[in-house]
Amino acid sequence: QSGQKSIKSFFQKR
Amino acid sequence: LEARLEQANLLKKVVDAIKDLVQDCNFDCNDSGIALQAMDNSHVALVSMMLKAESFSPFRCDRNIALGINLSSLMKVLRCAQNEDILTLKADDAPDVVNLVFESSESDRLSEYDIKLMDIDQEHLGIPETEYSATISMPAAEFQRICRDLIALSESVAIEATKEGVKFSCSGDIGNGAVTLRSHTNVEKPELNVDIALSEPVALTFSLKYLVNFCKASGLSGTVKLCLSSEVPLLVEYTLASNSYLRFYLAPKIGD
Repeated sequence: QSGQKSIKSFFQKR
Repeated sequence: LEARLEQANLLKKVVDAIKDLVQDCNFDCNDSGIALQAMDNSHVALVSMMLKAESFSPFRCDRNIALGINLSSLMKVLRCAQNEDILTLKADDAPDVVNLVFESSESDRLSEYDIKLMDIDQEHLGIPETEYSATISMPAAEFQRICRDLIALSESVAIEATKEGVKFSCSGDIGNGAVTLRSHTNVEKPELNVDIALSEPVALTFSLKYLVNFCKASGLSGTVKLCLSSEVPLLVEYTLASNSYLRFYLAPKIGD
């Protein structure tokens, strides 16, 4: 999927 | 842990709504309630569920425990409950199993099931507090309808919120489609209200496959809330009784 971001690039690992 | 839910149906609907998105997850229990956070396999979407202690009566959790449960196993057991049954969840301090008891309020039937627990090493993500540019509250069934309609044409939808309203548009091989909703107050039927709170216009593109999946939660609440800001995940929230909630976060698609 082109351009699909990962949710991990927005939310920091705790 | 000992937590009694007036209606087994609530947990049944929650698990049914998320089981296609996430398979194995930890139910984190502490004195404030039962929480779950899990990403889908492709790390595009995140599910965050909170069943507050007040949603149960009584609720008792003496020690923080994580119940690692396979959702398809949990669903098999929850299907054994009648919708109106009272459900009690029980687990020891260092549990191997979670115990589910279903009681019929109308008959003297009492069903008991144990589900084996799993050790799940799950990444936990911190979700920052966000002041969203646009917050749209609308009938859950309407949102479901729009997503199902548009996925017939395209795999992505652009959601654009302006002071004119909110526009869901897509383009695919056979052509284009768009649905626009404006703020709308129906005094007779407030469940049909569409409310758009906007601090600045925002437009983002999302994969419809995930949105259609989130809409499986439509039976949990008459209303769904969509929160958008530029270049952050979309929040799709179904509010449950007693401040409990089921939230889905979806990472946007960003063109190059």
